[in-house]
Amino acid sequence: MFEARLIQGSILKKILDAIKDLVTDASWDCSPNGMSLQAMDTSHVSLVSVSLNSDGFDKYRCDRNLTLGMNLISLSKIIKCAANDDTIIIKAGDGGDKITLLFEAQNESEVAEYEIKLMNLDSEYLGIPDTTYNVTIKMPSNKFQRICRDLSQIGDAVTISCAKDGVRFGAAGDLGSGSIRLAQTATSDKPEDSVTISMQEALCQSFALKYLNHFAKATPLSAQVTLSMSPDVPLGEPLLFNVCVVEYNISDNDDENPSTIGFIRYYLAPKIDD
Amino acid sequence: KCSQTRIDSFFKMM
Repeated sequence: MFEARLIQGSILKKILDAIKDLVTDASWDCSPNGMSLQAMDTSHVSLVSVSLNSDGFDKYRCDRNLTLGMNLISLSKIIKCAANDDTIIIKAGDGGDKITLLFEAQNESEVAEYEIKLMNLDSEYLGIPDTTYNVTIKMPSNKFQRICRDLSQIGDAVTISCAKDGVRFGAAGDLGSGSIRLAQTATSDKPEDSVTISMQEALCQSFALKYLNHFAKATPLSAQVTLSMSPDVPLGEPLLFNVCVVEYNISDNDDENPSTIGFIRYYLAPKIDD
Repeated sequence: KCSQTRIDSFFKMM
């Protein structure tokens, strides 16, 4: 028996919006600790990892580990039927071939019930090493979204150059070039507007904007985004940690006492000159 | 010309 109740159903809507254009089919792994999902896009260029802690739900019951394979476009279509202020309840029986979604209106006078067929997915699960990255940039998520969108007008790739005092995003293409430079901000009253850089060494790497624009669809989930990178490892060395992680924390929107209840992490390798 | 590496070449299959 699996049952998860989320008063802020809008969080699930935002999560689906953040992954459905990147990944078509994926499995939710449900355990007593929470729900998680890991999947690559169809071209296997990027990886997305979503985690929701059990204590982020208002009610969570998972008697035994379950894998719920589903088409995310179908799930997204059904989740869209929930109002933003609905409570969403996910239910699955043991060994069932479907899950039930219940949408409860705030005044509890209306309950909608939908079922989604589950799929048996032959998913490839990748082990992500727990590593530290040499460069970490925290910045407003809407600013990152804007930069990726604007630079897509100029070129296919963004070059991120990071030094202690600031970070520069640049693109070049047939029509010309463009760049945006963000300085590290002093401690401010509004932490959501701050730009924070922590680094061991300077870095300059290029990434495909097509994927970063997909990742930026997670913007409504979090006011800040974290970019974690490490400088290029010389050719022939294991490239193990040479990926960029774009991370959005998932918070409940409790104004008085907001807390992190999970995350979305996207992994992308840098573009390398041929 | 830039090439894009696949992400599964970075992480180990479990």
